[in-house]
Amino acid sequence: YKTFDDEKWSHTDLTYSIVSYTPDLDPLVVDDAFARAFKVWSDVTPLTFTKINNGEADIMVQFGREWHGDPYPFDGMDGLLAHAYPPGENLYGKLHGDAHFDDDEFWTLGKGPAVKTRFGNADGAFCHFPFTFNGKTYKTCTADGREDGRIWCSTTADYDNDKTFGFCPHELLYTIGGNSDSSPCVFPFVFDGKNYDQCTSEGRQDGYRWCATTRNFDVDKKYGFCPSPVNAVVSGNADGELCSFPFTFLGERYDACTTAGRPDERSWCATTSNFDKDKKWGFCPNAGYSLFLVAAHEFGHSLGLDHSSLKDALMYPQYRYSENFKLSGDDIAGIQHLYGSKPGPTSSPTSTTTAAVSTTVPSTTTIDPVADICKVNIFDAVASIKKTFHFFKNGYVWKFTSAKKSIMGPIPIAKLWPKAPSKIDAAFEDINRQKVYIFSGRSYWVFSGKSLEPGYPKDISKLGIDTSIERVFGAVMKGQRKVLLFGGQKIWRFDLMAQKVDRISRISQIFRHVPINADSVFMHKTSIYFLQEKYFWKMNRNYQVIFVGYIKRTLLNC
Amino acid sequence: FSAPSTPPLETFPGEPDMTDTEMAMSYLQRFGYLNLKKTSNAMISLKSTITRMQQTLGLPETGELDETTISAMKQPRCGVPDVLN
Repeated sequence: YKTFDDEKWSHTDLTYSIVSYTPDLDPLVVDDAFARAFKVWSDVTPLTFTKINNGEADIMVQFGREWHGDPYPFDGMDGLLAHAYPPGENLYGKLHGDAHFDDDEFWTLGKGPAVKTRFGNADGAFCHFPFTFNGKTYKTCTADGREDGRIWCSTTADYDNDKTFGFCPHELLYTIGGNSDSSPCVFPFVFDGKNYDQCTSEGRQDGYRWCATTRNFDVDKKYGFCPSPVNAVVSGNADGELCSFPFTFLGERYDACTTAGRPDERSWCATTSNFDKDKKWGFCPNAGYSLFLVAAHEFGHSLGLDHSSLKDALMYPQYRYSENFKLSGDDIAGIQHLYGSKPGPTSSPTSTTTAAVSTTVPSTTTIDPVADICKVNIFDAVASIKKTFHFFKNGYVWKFTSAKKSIMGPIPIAKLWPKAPSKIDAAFEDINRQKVYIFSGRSYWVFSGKSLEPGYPKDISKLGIDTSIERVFGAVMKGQRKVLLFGGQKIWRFDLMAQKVDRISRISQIFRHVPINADSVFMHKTSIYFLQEKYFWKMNRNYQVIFVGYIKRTLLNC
Repeated sequence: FSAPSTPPLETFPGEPDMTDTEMAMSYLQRFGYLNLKKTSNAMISLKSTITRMQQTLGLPETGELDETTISAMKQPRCGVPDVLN
């Protein structure tokens, strides 16, 4: 995981406000999705989230299209789904913490239209598609069986047996947002001196369909946004309208959505009878994007998490639907690095979630603070083995790939080298002979793979190291057959082929501008690293310091 | 009967008409991998930039705009840049 330089909220009782809603979902479904998305984070931290309806909240949530009030426009359907700003003061005005969702997407709960009913006898349950009514199968809402033209759906698969139903979203049922407190549209209504008998996007640049909730908008100025009808097209240039079947495209007649004419093979339809003449079109609804999952990701940003490079993490930048979502260990470690873990009894939902995580992924980070690499102050040792950093502490090792910036661990050392000591002072890999040397106190071990070589551990005096040296704290390969071993203020150059020390030097003689009392010294690729307290010095092969930085922030991306 | 004909590709109103290379350049800039404002020399090598993007997204590191990379660039994603450039 990564953070935005550890930027975080200074208080834990955060507020959020939903500034605008999408026409794709009932506002109650949106409220619920956002609440669940915040709960993902409050379950594993001391953070609390309270929804407020007025005033400036810490996290302002809104839907928008293209240019929507900040310098980062959305891009129509697919591509960018949403973005959010990290915590902080005076970031782009008042944007810090805010989360924006691209309303050119089709927002669902991830598995197709999520149609919540109103009225009827199903207590607001979701439509069940397909359903049967009078022996006929319906894949969308219908007005069949009613004389008033209201569209409805069954909330179970079989209306004929179960008889549970509700009314589908419609502008004559309610509106969203605006200033009319959800009142339904009134048709026809007057706008700018002209009569309208359906929802319109006239007068707006963002394409949202709206209506007046009194007969005359010019006089009363009362309006609301129209909920998208079920099966309405998404994006294109007719968002929220219905397909018009049949329609003509390049002279051909189409009776259903088609991929014709599109290199991306996405399904589309015209919303008038003649595309060639009117050019009005939109994409046919599909599974859509889970508002809950995208919101949980964005709120991670709102709290201070940057993108993770782990594909299984919620904070990985690409969208992936998962039906049974669980926050990954990487996300938990990241957010707890910023805010700590949730206090209280272990029977809380937090422990349920994290227990599940640690059960399914035993070798990755758990929420135990000592298991968080970013909370380790001084490592026992660091080494580069198979081109991967290995950070050792208290019997555990974390593997860190600088290229992928991904951390694996903590892993018990015994899992990698079953007979290795739990406290490791130094280690190095003899690449040519594919052996790993491990030092602890005055002993050292040599492993081939997981197997300890016969006769080990041995005393470091066998390497020719003085009896006054309590431990070896660094090892750096030099060429194909020699290794520099660091102990006290000296370096022993050990010949791996001859198995003997052929030169002893003082650290300060060879290495300048680095601490001679380092905690750990190792080589990674062609660079030599000296670690002391929270800093590291990076040297090139000519022993010139080329970089000095923080171990956690720079090296580990904490 | 005549053989079914494939309709020609259409540029739909309101949609950008970009080549894969243009899309890739836009992607690399948008997500922070490439900062052209800081590049005075127009002759830039994209190999390291593409490799970095591939590393970040866990793709095979070819340094080329291969099919896998182009496909990944077309995946729906969060708009927050991967690299704060």
